[in-house]
Amino acid sequence: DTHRCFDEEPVAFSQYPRPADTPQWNSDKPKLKDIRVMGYSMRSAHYRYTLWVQFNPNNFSANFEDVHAGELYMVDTDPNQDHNIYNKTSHGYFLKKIL
Amino acid sequence: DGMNVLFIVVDDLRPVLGCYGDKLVKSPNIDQLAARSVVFSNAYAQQAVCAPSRVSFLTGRRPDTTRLYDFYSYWRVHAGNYSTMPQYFKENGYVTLSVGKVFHPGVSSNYTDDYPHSWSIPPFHPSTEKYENDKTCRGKDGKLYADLVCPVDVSEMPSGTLPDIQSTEEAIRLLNVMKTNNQKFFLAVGYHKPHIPLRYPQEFLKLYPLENITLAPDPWIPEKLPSVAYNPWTDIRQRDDVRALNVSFPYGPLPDDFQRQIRQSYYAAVSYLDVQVGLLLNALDNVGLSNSTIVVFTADHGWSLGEHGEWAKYSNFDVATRVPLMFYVPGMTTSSVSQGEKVFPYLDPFSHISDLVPQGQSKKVVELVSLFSTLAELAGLQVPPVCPETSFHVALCTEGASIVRYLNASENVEEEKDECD
Repeated sequence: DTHRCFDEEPVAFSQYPRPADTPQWNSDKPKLKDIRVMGYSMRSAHYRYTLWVQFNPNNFSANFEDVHAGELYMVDTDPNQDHNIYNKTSHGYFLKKIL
Repeated sequence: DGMNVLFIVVDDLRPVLGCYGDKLVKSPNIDQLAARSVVFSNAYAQQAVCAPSRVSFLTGRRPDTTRLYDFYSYWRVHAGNYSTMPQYFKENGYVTLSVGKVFHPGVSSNYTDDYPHSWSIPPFHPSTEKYENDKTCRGKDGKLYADLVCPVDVSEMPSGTLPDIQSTEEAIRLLNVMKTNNQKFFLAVGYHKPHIPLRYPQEFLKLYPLENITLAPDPWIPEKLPSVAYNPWTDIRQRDDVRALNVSFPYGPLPDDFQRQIRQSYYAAVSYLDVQVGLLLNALDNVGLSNSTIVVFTADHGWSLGEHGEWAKYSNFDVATRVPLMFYVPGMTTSSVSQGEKVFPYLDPFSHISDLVPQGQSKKVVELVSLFSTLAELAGLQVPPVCPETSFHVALCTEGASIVRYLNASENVEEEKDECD
């Protein structure tokens, strides 16, 4: 049921680049040539699902087979996005939807 | 058909506004606009940093299509010769005008704010913009610094003014010219504050006594936040007052009382911005154009005020990507008022108590990339076609569907049914 209604609701897509998996001085504003990871977010009124995947700046390709990290927050129970449940849930549904 | 467009875009403004339910902020003029608009409470930027977000919503393409994730490429050269929203209005008979920060200045807009493609006349930039990062903040020792928290005596500022004050003056001048010449216009006004440095007229501090300012509700770094997701707020660390705190990289934290000072100054800068918007909308009334001008109010992305131990934007958190978005459409979001009656009388945040509620509220999740198609539809222009899967070779198309249908759906402010309750 949940997936059916999730399917029907509008979503917004955002993204953010990173030069590395851990914070460094250019993490906030990496130049294109230094981008190695891209965080793609899909958010609805009920969740935010984010995948940080390997990114190749030379051909602008994102590799969703190479996931560096994930985030999943449920708005109703965690509106401030403090409790990442990505590793505690199966999220095949979200992966299929974001792709 | 044939309505003018006043497009107000604010730098780094998260929905810290009365019309978005914030109880602390004084934003009567923006709240008054909201009371005559449909307000979207779930609007998101495509990337939480200036140039990529602005090029995205001004071309109606996502960052993976503009291929701009930083500040150092011009889409027409680097990705594709995409038409922009102002360009489209210009090609449809509008005089298109840019005041202040609409495109991000520099490489990403070809050092010209994409003039002449997008604009009918050279874009206006306030002469005092160049002092933005100079040492103009007076410290306790009386010396001048380049601080993050920077309440100022405007009379002491270079040229005795500030960029956003100059932008409002120029926008009002242009409204008068458009009225005199009876020309249809698309006027984009880009305000700099509350982008850092938080430099604003010091009197606005009186609205926010420090004892009323709290920390963020969740000022710690979440336990299960992947390290790649964290943004180390490098830009504010380079400001003199933050540097003097000698805070460890990358996780800090900033001292609590300084966190509260940042939040206090962000709010003060928002009220300063509200005054500028109030003067601009009051001028729209004065030239008698409030009944024939669509007003859009939005921001390029949000800003983290200490949530998750983060400051600034540069992340995928909602506080960094969620933006205010409202549309005032005469005869649609509000019935036209009789000739001469004021729609947007100026409201003084120091004396006005806001009791207004938005005319219409939509909880639909929407994106800034939809602005181009939405404004085209509202102005009665042909809506650009949806882009094909790969659109680098397509000059005019959009990756964001028009959201006009949500404007109609929420006009009687009914609570939208939530499919997933």
